[in-house]
Amino acid sequence: SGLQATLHKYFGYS
Amino acid sequence: MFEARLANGNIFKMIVESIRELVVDVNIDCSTEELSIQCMDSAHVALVSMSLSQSAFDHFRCDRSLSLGLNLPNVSKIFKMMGRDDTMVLKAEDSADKLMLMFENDKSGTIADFELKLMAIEAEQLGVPDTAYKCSISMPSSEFQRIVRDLQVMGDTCKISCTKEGLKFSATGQIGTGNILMRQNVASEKEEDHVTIDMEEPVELNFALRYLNFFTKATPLSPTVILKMSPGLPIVIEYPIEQLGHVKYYLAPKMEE
Repeated sequence: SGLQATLHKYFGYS
Repeated sequence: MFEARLANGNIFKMIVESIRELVVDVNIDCSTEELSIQCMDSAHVALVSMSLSQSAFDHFRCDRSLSLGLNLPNVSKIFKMMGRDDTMVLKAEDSADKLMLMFENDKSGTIADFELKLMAIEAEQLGVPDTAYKCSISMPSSEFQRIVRDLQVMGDTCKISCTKEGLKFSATGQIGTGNILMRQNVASEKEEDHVTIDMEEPVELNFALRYLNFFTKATPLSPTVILKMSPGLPIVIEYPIEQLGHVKYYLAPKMEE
């Protein structure tokens, strides 16, 4: 249930 | 030349065991300060961030920063041959194309040494912003492991909500719904049994139990686990390794339908 986001939505590349 | 000697080699073995099912091919980054790993799982939903300070080692020499590309399931197989009380030594030349692992047992005097070919692993480093989390909970790691295991019976998603009532874990599935509410508990004399909940504002987020279950493989590393949450952000689940380092897991939330 529900849509799983990935971390790219929150963390950029350093 | 990189050389590090860890009297309690078992710590490193537990670190490998805590992440090897989530991240397979990783770079262990060696610097003068620490050994560290930052790696996402293949679906880029979870991030492992491990750090073990040079102060954890009896001897630590790192002339030049190195990245040791390793396949963790292979490293795990080698650690099966390390005795519980063995000292572990890691060694690599600066032109690192292989890593030496040695296990020394002081009692029996036996020394086992293994050589692992290193891999060239391209891994982009993620920038994890420093965040002042709205909720921070410290609880017994064994309790968190039990909650995750029990709720997996109920469904595949866990709603974690932190309110002034306490910390609630909920899961709903075909057979019904399960809720586990934990309240702040600093009364028990054993520090390790304490549950402390610092809530600046209520937070409620949904997470895949499959990942939370992977994270609980780090339970042997620390009697307590720290959960940090803010609305709409990935949760951080941190297993401190005494004062020597940590294994942190970041997990992206699941959006309500």
